[in-house]
Amino acid sequence: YVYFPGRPRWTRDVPLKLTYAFSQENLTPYLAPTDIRRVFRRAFGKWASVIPVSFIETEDYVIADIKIGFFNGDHGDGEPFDGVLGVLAHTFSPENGRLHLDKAETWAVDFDEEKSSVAVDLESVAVHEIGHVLGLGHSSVKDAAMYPTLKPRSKKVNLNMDDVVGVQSLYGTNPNFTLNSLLASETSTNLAD
Amino acid sequence: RNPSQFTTNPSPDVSIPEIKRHLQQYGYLPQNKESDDVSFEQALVRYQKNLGLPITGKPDSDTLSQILLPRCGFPDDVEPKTAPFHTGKK
Repeated sequence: YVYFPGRPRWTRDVPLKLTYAFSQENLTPYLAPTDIRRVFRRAFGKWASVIPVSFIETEDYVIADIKIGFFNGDHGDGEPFDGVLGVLAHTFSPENGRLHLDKAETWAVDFDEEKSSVAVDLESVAVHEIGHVLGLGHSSVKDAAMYPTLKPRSKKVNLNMDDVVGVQSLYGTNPNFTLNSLLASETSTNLAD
Repeated sequence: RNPSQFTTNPSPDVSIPEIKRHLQQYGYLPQNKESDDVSFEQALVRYQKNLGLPITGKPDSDTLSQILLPRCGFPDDVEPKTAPFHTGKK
């Protein structure tokens, strides 16, 4: 695992609570808003299960700590998206909170329903980008959620030990976290694969 | 294209200029600046190290496969340029 320069993290009163909201004007045509919300709730839950941080959805995009949206091309943050595949998403280090996904991608929550050969699993990308939001950089561990590449039509939705140790060294350990729960989720993913 | 060991196009899909653009985009080579063979090879080594690939310093098939994959737009950790990045690296 790697941190950003200066090791930035969210600094709030403990227990840390972060709000997140979706830009209602910038969603993806491929997915229903309820599906997007469900996927992100699950992705935030992965990180919340290992660190003492809670993520609370809010309707108020303006004041939310984490602002999520799907954008096309040049969208004003100096990091234009490039169309189908290539760059899938980007975020900024703490405590910026912007989490942007490339609207041009064929975002999917279920590959049985979305047959496109260039479909990208939203939850895998969400888990990765939330890691950046929390302060993790890219990992060189291929099985880590924070590894920078993702094949189309593939999933990587569970945290690897590398991700867990990295984020826990920034925020501490969720008192309910057990190593067994992590191993169980990895085993279940392997069986599914 | 540099007159070096990289003169052969390593793949029909990825040219040397494209590889260099990729390395520039993710922080391994300086933007808008011609890179010589040495800095190109060093950038490839850092890329391969950061992506957990076999370290050859050459645009081999493993490296090209990674370059072609979709990815996060955030730059990778690049050692010589961003020393503070490594304060927390295991």
